[in-house]
Amino acid sequence: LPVRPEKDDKEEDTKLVEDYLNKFYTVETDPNQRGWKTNVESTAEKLKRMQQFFGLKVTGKPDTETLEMMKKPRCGVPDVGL
Amino acid sequence: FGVTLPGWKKNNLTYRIVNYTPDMSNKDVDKAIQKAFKVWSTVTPLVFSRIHEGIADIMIAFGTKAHGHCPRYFDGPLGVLAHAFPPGNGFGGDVHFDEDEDWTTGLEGFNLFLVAAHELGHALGLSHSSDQRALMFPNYAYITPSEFPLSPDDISGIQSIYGSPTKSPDKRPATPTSPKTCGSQISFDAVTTLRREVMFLKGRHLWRVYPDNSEVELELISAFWPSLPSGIQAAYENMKDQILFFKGNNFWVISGYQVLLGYPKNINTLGFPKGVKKIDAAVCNKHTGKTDFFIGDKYWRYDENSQSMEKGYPRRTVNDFPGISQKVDAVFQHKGLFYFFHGSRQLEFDSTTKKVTREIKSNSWFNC
Repeated sequence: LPVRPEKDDKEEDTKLVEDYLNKFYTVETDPNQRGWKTNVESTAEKLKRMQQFFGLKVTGKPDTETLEMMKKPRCGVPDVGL
Repeated sequence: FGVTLPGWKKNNLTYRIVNYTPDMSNKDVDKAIQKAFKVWSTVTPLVFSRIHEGIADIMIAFGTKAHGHCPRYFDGPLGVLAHAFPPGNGFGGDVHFDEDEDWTTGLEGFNLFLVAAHELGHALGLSHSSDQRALMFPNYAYITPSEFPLSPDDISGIQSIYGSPTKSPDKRPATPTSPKTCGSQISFDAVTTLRREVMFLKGRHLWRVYPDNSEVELELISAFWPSLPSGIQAAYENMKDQILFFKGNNFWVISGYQVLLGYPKNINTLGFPKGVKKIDAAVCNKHTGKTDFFIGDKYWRYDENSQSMEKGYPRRTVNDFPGISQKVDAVFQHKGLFYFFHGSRQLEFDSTTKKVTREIKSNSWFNC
């Protein structure tokens, strides 16, 4: 079969990274919190946190090793606390 | 380890299994959940009792995608397997499993007991640990269910919230400790060289020995190779700077820290007939490039160069290795001599004279 175009993979990976970081590296909103949150973390910062947590090379970029780790079956509780 | 405080304010907690998965019998689900609770009651003063009606501290249910009023949703097969909530009212302490996963009691799919034990860690107040050996590490990793699944990191974590089990002389099983290095009756599951080291494997642990000096280190096998199971039955170093580990009819090839892709494979890919279910011991003779696999009172010979089993095997071990008449637990080669282990006995064998040169205690390599 012809190999899927590179770009698709990229989009898929971007979506995987966004979903993963939103799900497991975004601090859950504290039900008792009043008002707006101020300094929301950037994707690169969250990615670094995830790479640090898993003992991966901290690049802030979705390299192959990081994507592999994100594809592994896992628990749905975020890795960062409330 | 990490904690989400406060933990439960009481030691007696109730749980209720609200519904079941069609993947397993209800009895097997009950058993898996009960065993998962026992993991934590073994190392804390906590006592868990099951109720069948009403609201329990820990409500356990299976659901898919968006389920009930739960603020989190599941994502179909793979991905997120389950989630739980820290101690508290309402959802607090509750555990949900993704029904779109294949729940099992064994190696296939996802082992319900292992995932439940992890989620109960959350229900008791632990968050995720970045220690790959910990049960509270976020990614699923299969551990033989017969082994105690908590790592020292998990035990420190939960005991930082609830303390140790109460001293009351009740029937709790003792928490497994590391094997005694200089125990006089020590026996090994497998022994292999690794470059200039010798590794002695037993249960979840391995000793690393540097024969040329007195250093001995006790480690967890999972510290090197997290995806390897415990209870390895045979191991040997081949001619390509790789180690092969055997358990049941599976084997893994390791190069450095990496488990090569595509493993485990079935041992019949090496040329064993279907009837062979496990390997007792194995050693590669560095001078001939031939590997001997010992099974019961027989052995097979494998040519590492042609990657094929030699004809005319199996043969009776004692015929070609006079004096090696008992089952071989483990064997390795060091400076041209072979060291055969059976229980706490060790026999040094010279393959050129075909003689046992001496009998030694099994822990002789540990400078006890």
